[in-house]
Amino acid sequence: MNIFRFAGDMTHLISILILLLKIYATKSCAGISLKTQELYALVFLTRYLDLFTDYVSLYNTVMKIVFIASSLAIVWCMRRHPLVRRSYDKDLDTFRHQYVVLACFVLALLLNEKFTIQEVFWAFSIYLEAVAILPQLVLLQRSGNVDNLTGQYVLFLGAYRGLYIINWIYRYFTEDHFTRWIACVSGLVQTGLYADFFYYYYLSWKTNTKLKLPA
Amino acid sequence: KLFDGTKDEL
Repeated sequence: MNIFRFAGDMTHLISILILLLKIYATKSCAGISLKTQELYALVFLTRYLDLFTDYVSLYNTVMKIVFIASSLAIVWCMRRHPLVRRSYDKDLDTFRHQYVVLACFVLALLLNEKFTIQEVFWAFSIYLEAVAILPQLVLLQRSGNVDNLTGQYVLFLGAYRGLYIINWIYRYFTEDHFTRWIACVSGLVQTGLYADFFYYYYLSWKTNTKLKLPA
Repeated sequence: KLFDGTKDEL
C-alpha cells in the first residue's frame, strides 16, 4: 500500500467522522442527504460481501467493518434518532435515487468480471459509489447555503477520490499489475462529479465567503 | 497484465 492510497482511505474516514461529529454535536442532520447516506450503506454492504471469504489484510478487514458500521449508524440516526430525524430536509432531498440503483444494477449485470453473485454485486457497488454523491450535491444546490461541516464532509470525500486516482498513477509506474478497469473508469467518473463542487469551494475559500452553490 | 483483477483496495 502506498502513501496516496493510505491518505485516500484516511480522508474517506475523516469525511465520515466529520459527518458523525456534526450529527452528534449539533443533533442535527440539516444539509445532509439521507438518500446519499443510504446509497453509501448499500455500496459498502454489497461490496464487502467478501468480508469473510477473501482475506487481504487486517487493515482492509477493519476498514471494511468500520465503513459498513458507520454508514449504517448514520442512516439509523437520520431515520430513527428522535432529535436528529426532525432536522432532515426531506423536501430538499428529492433526487430519484431508486432509478439510479436500478440502472447501476442493470449495468452490473451486463458489465462485470465474472457472472457470479459476488462479482455482480461488487461491480454494482462500484457503479453505485460513482453516483452516490449526486443526491447530496442536488440537496446542497437546492438549499443554497452550505454549512461548514457539510462543506468539509463533501470536500474530504472528493479528496479521497482524487487521492485514489493519484494512487493508481503511482501504482502504474511502480507495479506492473494492480487493479480492475471497472474500478478505474468508475473512479474517474466519480471524481469528475466533484469538480464543480471543488471549484465553488475554492472560490468561497479564496474570497473568504460562505460556500454557496449556484442553483 | 495491468488489470489483473486484484481486489486489494477499498
